[in-house]
Amino acid sequence: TDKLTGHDEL
Amino acid sequence: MNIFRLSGDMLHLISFLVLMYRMRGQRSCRGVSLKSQILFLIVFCCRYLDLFFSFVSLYNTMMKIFFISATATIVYWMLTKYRSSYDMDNDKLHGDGSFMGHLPPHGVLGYIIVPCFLLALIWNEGFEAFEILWAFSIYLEAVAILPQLFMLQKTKEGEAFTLLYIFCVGAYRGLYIINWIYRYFTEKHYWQPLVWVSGVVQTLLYADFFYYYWIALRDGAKFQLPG
Repeated sequence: TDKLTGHDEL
Repeated sequence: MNIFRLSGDMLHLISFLVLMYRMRGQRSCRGVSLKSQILFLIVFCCRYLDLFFSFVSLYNTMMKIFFISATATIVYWMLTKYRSSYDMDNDKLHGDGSFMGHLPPHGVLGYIIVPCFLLALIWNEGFEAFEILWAFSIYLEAVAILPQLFMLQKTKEGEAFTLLYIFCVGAYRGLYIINWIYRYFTEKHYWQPLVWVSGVVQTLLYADFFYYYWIALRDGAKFQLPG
């Protein structure tokens, strides 16, 4: 999985 | 961070304040679904477990703490000082109290929580405890407003602040979609289908409400669901 974004939203 | 997400977050923040202001002002929680509020509390507690092990920004951290504590406060108020005004009869889901005929779990567990958890086991961004709980929270948030919308449907009309609360939560979701579109075109590696699909489903659930809310505002009439 591409996790470059990460959980950066609320 | 872009203006769409920031506005969405602010509307989300305002939604809690609207609900708390309304409950305190009227000393009542009539028309508010305790089920939805408990579901939101579960959503935030599962998703923000990363408060303990990952840091994104001071902004994120403070918002997370606010979302959890505001929702916990609302649930606490509904269970304590405003309990007598809680409209339990209209906060029942189909199947409540009759799951499999006799088992105690209620509709909200059988129809909402368990399916979301099963889906999180299947579709997640990593098969580990936090990622599964995170995916679960995304799915659960998508449908957490359902008991509140069902309640509105049963009573046919809602009190102004309750409607404003639902509007703020729905608008926050709508702005998040615009934020994703913006991010998709401006960030190179931005890709999160799980969140997009759940978010679109979640926003669609508000479509009906938005339509009747808009009609009521436009005509200066009382909000009234048909049927």
